[in-house]
Amino acid sequence: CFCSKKNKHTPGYEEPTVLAAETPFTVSEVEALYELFKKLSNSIISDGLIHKEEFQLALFRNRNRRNLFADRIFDLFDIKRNGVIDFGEFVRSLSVFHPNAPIEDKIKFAFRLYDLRQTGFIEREELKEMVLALLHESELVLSEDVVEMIVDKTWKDADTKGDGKIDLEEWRDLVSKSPSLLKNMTLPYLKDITLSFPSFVLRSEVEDTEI
Amino acid sequence: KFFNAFEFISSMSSGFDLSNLFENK
Repeated sequence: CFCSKKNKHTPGYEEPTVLAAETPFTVSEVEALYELFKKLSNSIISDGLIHKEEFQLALFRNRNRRNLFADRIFDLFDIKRNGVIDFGEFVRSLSVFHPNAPIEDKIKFAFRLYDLRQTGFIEREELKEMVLALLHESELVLSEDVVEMIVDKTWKDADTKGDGKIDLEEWRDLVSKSPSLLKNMTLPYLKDITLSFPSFVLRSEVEDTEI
Repeated sequence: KFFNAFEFISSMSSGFDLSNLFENK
């Protein structure tokens, strides 16, 4: 058989040159991400696709730990909406978190993250639900009155049109006033993943300069 | 100082911290 292991890739594999051309990543960085992807996607089910349990295991070292925000991020990474994350989805989604990714992409991703019910708006009930979820996660105890006060104050700052929902334009305005809202949308690790993770054995098949 | 609820969420939720994808390897 002439088949080589070298050509066996995970389902949804895309050429690093293609992904590098579409994202801020270099070809070498995409290849490094592929090494990470293979580890994540084979940690529980060896099918080369990241299942939600594998995502949770990677984030929390616990496959059964549910978390509202991890669920939302998984769902946004799962672009094809088929319950798993393939390599192309992994790279394209992570690219939004690259320090060199356009700020507008980060703004839109964060907006979609908070738009829990995917209505195209962030609603007050969604904001309160997220605050309560965070309190539950952190085991912080705040009275109902304090939660209402926090949500109210944030809502007054954000819902500048006063129509009871936050649209993308209002979200953009809020973020411009408080840039730290996007702090988690940038992962410094991604700036040069090949140096940050020297354990990855890299043997680039294509020089970055070739693309 | 009052903190924004979104800031509260983004800075405190472990589910929103993707650096763990790399650190836990």
